[in-house]
Amino acid sequence: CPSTKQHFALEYDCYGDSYCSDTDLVQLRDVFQRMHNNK
Amino acid sequence: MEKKISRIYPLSDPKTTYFLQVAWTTDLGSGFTVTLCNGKSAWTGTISEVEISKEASDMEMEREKYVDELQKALILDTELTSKYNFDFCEDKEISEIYHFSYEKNLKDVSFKLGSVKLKKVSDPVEVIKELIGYCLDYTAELHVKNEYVQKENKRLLNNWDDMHELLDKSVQVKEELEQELYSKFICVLNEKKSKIRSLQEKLKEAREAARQNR
Amino acid sequence: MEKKISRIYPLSDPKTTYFLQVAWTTDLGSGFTVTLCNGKSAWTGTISEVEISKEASDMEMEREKYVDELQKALILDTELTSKYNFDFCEDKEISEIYHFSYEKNLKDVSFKLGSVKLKKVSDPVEVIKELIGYCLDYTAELHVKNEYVQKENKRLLNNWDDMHELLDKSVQVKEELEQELYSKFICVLNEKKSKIRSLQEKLKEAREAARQNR
Repeated sequence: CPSTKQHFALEYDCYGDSYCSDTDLVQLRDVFQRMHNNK
Repeated sequence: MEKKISRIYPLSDPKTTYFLQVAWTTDLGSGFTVTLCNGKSAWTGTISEVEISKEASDMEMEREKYVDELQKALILDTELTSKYNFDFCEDKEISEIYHFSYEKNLKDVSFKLGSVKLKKVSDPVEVIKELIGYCLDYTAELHVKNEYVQKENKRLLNNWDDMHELLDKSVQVKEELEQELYSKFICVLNEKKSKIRSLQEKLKEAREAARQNR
Repeated sequence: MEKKISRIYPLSDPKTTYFLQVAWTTDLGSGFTVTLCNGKSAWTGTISEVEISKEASDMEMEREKYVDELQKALILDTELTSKYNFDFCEDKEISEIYHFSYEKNLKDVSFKLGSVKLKKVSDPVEVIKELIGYCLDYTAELHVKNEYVQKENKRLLNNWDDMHELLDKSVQVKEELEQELYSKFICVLNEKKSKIRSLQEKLKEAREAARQNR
């Protein structure tokens, strides 16, 4: 729903990477993999 | 002059091994010399380019195809020659003239491919020595070729190993590069995230302060 | 039974080519058979393991070293044999007995390595046929070996090409991977930066609002 969407938009960027919580190898790989799939 | 030596067992004397030497310049079509030897005596004769053309036309065969058949019969490998029969006999009318003939056998029929008139060699010892000598030289030549090819083989094997090593290394480099990039990206990104957290904290405080001031 | 055939020119009859066939089982040290042929006649004889030991001790040479010398003299390649002389002569006292001797020549001195007693072969034709036959078989064997190694070389060459292609591809993949990772990282990083910019903007506004409220 819109509110959930907004909530996530606040927490994550459009690639699914969190603005605030530190990332690690697995998460970053995951983000990049998603970017690849979306592309 | 190229030569080929092989064993034959004449139809009229199948138990005796004869050594057939065929010698030619460019190819059999330009004429060739046949030498037969049974280890004790020797016979030799030549067929010319013209005679070959005549034999081809007698057989109503295209000359090229005929020459091709001759090659198979006389100078190619033993397996193939099993499709060919040879015979060797003295001329019934003219003494000291011999006929060496070769025929191709198809399933249940065989047809004569050609023949060469031979004469007995006065000094077979020389022919025998030549045969053995040629074999020795040819063997030595093959040895040299063998050695060269073996060396080439070794070189190629080494190259292959080197290349394989390079490929392994390249895959490893790729993986290391990926690891390295990821670790650098993570450092930079986490810096930015920590910055964002701090800014959010400050924004929260600022808004709180603004609210209290109001 | 291994064999080696080579040409020799006996010291006592240097103009005549003889074919020397040496046949052995494990190595020359276990004894060997010598067959000599001049294209017309043949002689053969055997020297036993015991006789070889005796010859080595007569020469006060270590047996292994002596056998090594025999190998070089009798069955190794022609260049080497140029250091060795051979001779062949009928026994002065005993008819139908012949001696085949081999010696090593050093600079200006040569010393006798050994000799084998030979007898004339009653049917030299068979020996001649065997010699030629062995050569033909050996040639055929070398041909097969040659072909096999040639094929092997071709296969290795193809493999090498494939490997080379893989390597090129691997280098390309590495470069593409690097490019791809950087471009993704830039996207994600820029998102963080834009977030930082927006937070900084909001913080500035909040602080401005707080200041005005005061």
